[in-house]
Amino acid sequence: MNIFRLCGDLSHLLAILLLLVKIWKTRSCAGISGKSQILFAIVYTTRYLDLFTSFVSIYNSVMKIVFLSASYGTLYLMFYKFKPTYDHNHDSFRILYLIVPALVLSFVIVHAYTLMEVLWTYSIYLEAVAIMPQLFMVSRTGEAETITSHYLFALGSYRALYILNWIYRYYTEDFLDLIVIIAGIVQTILYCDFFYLYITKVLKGKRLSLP
Amino acid sequence: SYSSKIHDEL
Repeated sequence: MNIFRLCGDLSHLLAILLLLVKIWKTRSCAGISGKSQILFAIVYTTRYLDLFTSFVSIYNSVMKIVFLSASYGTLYLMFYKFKPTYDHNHDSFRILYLIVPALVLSFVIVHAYTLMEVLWTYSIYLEAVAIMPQLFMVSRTGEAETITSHYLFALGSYRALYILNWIYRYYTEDFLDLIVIIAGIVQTILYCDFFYLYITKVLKGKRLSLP
Repeated sequence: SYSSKIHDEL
């Protein structure tokens, strides 16, 4: 554990809880992509199956359980409790275009051909692109609520902080995993455009709207 | 191995 990893995890946790609390408090999931949330649920499920097979630390296990429950809680709020507020007309990204290629890639580029390893690799590849339906939705509607912008910023920062963590681990532990590093870089690049808008608009008190 | 070590992350 290092400071980059800890900040990354806390940023990730903040993002997930922020989204859950926002939907609960406003009784609405307007502007949130249900498709991205479905992809994140698949990501957490396929990655954290190792809760049953390997123990790392209490910290890791608790975080995994929180991520999984928050993710399914968000799906419950979006597709059941506050379903009428779900803006499905603007959530039109075809997620099969992400699910299938990520699955194929996880069979092609993987460390070991075991079920858990392929599922873990799949979760890494799918996570890298899981935000695309959400970003597509923001670009279609041309705007995002401020709280949604904070959610996206925290979620994007998490993987950027993980990149610093991997650099740190490379120098301190001589440890390198190119699968997560390249996927993590792709994931972070996808947020760059949004980061720019967030810094130039939202942090100056303006609403995030596209020209 | 490489793959077993990265699994200590989230």
